[in-house]
Order: sequence, then structure tokens, then C-alpha cells
Amino acid sequence: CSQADLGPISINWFEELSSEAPP
Amino acid sequence: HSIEQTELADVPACDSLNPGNLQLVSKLKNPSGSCSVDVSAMWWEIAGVKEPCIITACEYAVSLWKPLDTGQWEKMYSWHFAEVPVLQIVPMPDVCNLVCVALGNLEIREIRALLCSSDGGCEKQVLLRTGNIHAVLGLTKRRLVSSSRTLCDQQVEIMTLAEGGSEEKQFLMPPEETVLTFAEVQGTQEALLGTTIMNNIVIWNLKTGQLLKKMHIGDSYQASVCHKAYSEMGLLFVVLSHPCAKEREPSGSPVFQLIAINPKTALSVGVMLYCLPQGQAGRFLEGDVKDHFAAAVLTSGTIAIWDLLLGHCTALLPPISDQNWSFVKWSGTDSHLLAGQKDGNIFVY
Repeated sequence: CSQADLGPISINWFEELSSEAPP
Repeated sequence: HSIEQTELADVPACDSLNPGNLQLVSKLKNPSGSCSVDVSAMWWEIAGVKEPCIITACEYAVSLWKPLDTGQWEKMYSWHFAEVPVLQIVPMPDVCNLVCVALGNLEIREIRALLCSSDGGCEKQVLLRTGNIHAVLGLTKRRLVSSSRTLCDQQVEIMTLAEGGSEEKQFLMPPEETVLTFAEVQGTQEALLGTTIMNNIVIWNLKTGQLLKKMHIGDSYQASVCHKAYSEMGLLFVVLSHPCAKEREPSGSPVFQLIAINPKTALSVGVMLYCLPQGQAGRFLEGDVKDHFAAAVLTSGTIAIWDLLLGHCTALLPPISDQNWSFVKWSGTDSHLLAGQKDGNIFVY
């Protein structure tokens, strides 16, 4: 699968989503 | 964004496959008269020695079997259930001397921990949870996650089991829709994934209980079951099975699927479909994934095995002694495949 299909990828997705999600 | 782009793996013809890749190592017969429902393998300490044991579940009894030097199995302990039948074994990864079971009729009504008294002398069971339980999974670090519904809402609960079966509880933020299955995410500690009845994948932070993301994975296959999830290079890879998939010609019937999801954008693509070989009929009934191997019992009564890296079915195990297979599990203690029939026969390959 190409990266373009999935949008920008972040290696630190878990930490980033944890800081954005409501507590 | 769409899983329509899924590539079809090379589908070898049926007659090029045989169970020759599988070697029958041993067999055990549960003499209990009731219907056999599940099997698992785990480490259990017996007389000071950790043994790779097999756990069998019949409707009203769960038994622990110890290996003998002769290649045979000896029943060591049995736990009996008088009122509610056993639905499934819930293995606890990385835990010795403790296994959980889910009991109920159509839906799970109880989860119990099975253990032995500290001197190893007698069987003990501890009631952990009751209710309308939809999904349960044993997690690392002696944790057990389960989801249950009340009239108004859904509860997703993590229990940490202490020695002796007593527990600590923590709740995860529930999604609006019912959770069907859970999977730990290899490569990302403290991430838990769930599939929902609306074909969404949800991710939680196990430490904080936060619901991090809800991602729709398309409507090609309803009620997908998640067998494995791992995180690599910023993407989440998920192995799903499709109990509701229709048979498709000429490519065959899709049984498992690997999809890649970007958790940041919630976009997903299909990577691989794992289909039955040409000439084989059937849909997924139940199955198990370990490392890069997937095994499924099909509606035809046959067991099929896929190498997820090669992308195709590598072995077919037809019904033996005119008895359809009814469940299949990979061993948690070695590279064995455990295949079971309703009448209590367990074959170890």
C-alpha cells in the first residue's frame, strides 16, 4: 500500500493521540 | 481509504495442498460425555516442575492434562461447573498456574479464574465477573479485559489478577457501539484495540483508560473478528477474520484479511486477502492466529492453515474419522496446533 493512500504517518502516533484525546 | 483495493493472494489449487506439512504428534481423548468446546495450552507447575500442559473444556468441566514421556497425556485436575456451561477458555498470556473461562449459554454470563490451592492439592475457582458480557481477552501483566452491556451503556473493564484470583479493577472509556473483540497491539505497549459491531476499530490507552480513536474499516465484511494487531513504522496492521463473508468466485472465499491503518488519519487500506484454495468451499467458523500463521475451522468441517507472509493457504486438514473439526488453537507453549472435535478428541500436530 502506498503512503499517499493513508495520509501523513507518525511513528509516535500513540503518544500524540493520547495527548489529544479527552482524559 | 477503501479496502476495495485489497490484493488477492496467489491461490493455489486445492489438490496441491495436503496435511503433510502437519505431523500428528499425539492425541488425547476426553472421556467426559459432554460436548467438547475449546482447547488451550499453557505452562503449569506440577510438583515443582513447570510443564507444557493442555487445557480442555467440555460443557460442564475444564481439565488440565500433563504430558507423559510416552507422548500420552495424563489428566491432573478438573474444575466442574454445575449450572452454567463453558463457552470458551480465556488464556492468560505469560501466566503460569492460572487460566480463565467464560461461561454462559448464547452470550457470556460469567468469567471465572481457575487455579489450584497453594499446595497444589485441590482445584479452586473464583468468580471474577457476571453480566451480559460481549467480549473478553486475557492480556499481558495478568490483566483481563471484558466488555458488558447494561440497558443504558457499555462498560469496558480491566481486571488485574493477583495471586489467588482476587483482582483490581479499572475502566476504559466505552465507545457508543458494542465491542465484539479485543487485541493487544504488539509493538506499542499499553495500546488496546477493539472491533465493534458497526465495523469500526477503536484504540484505547490501557494506562489512562482514554479512547484514542475510532476508525471505520469499510463495509465489505461485517462483524469482523480481530486476531492480531501490531504497530510498525507508524502504521497499525490488523489481521481480521470474516465470519459473514460471502463466498466469491473465482478468487475463492476470503477467510482472513490483513489491513493497514494509519491511526493518525484513520485511513486504511487492505494489504492482503487470505482465501481458500480453488475448489474448497466454506466460510470461517472459528480460528486462531499466532506469529505469522493463521488457522481456521471452516463450515465444511475442514481446517485450513495460512502462512501470512507467503500469503496463501499452506495446509488443509480434512475431517478425521468422519468427524468435522469444531475448534482449532495454536499452542501457547510451543509450535503445536491443537485441533478438536465435539466428541472430545484433541489431536496435537
